Amino acid sequence: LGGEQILGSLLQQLQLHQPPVLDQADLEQLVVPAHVRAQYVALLQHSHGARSRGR
Amino acid sequence: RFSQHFREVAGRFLVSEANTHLLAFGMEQRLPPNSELVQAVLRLFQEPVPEAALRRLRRPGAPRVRVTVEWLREREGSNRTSLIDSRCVSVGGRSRCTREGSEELGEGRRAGQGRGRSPGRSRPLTPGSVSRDPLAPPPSSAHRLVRFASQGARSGQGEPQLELRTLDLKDYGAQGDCDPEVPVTEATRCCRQEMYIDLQGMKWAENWVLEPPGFLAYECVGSCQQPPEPLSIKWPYVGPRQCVASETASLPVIVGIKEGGRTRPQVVSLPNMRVQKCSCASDGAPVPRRLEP
Repeated sequence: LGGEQILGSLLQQLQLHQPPVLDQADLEQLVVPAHVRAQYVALLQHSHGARSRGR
Repeated sequence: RFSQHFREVAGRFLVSEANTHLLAFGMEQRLPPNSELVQAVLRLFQEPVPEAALRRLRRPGAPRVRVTVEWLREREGSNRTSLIDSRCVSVGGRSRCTREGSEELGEGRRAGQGRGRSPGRSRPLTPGSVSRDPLAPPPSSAHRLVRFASQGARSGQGEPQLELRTLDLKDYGAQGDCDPEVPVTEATRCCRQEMYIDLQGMKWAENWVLEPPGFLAYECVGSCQQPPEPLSIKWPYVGPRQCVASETASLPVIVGIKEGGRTRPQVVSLPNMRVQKCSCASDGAPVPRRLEP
């Protein structure tokens, strides 16, 4: 697993052709809301429990 | 012949109709624990067709019929069938059979549809219909002449057989997680090794991927023991056993998405990013699942 594969998977999931260019100013105003963080944590916990078979 | 590599289970006909036979094999306790089923060969024996019956067909050459083998499975209260093999067989032709008088129905990969599955209580392998060959000339009743030898046949010979070939995963499987104290070499047995992916260090992820900063992905390293040479020759259907990821988990990430001049966070789940388990598997074959006793 390398950076290219992760980038490819991310672009595919988001249906993008290339990664967006976000500058530092964009991030300074960005706050991750509680419901988004909760969704992230729930997926994290679920991925530890649920496994998928390989090919 | 009940050895590690070769197990044979006699079957019995449950139901026989004009064109269809239901055949069941008792699989309980047949497969050793921690073993992998790599091939199943079904042997059906055809009873000789009386010469007089063949003559009555009044056709030149040996008539052919199509024999279809299906696997009947009960799942969630309903029956599901999977095609194992379908082929034309000559009726009364002397060259129709192998020298033992059997046809090996189901090549390795197809037979492997049942590979690695736990032998359930009622999961018979079922030879299915015997019907006319659609390519044959229409006026044929040759399929009526096909009779499979059944259990209790004369001299006890010819009952259906299911030949199971297994590998002991103690020798042929992976070993779990690698020992971090021991460097990985070519001789290392297949194992799961820690591999940290640093997302913060990747230029494309800068200011885009908000969480996580990195994650443990793991990788499968090392080699797998190959079956002994005679077995490899016997099993031409599968490639060499390789150390591969057999179970993976997804990775959730939080990314920043720019919409209408504003940036908002979004959660995305990336499949198959973290290796949960490594196994030894033959190329092109389904990844085995450990069998329960």
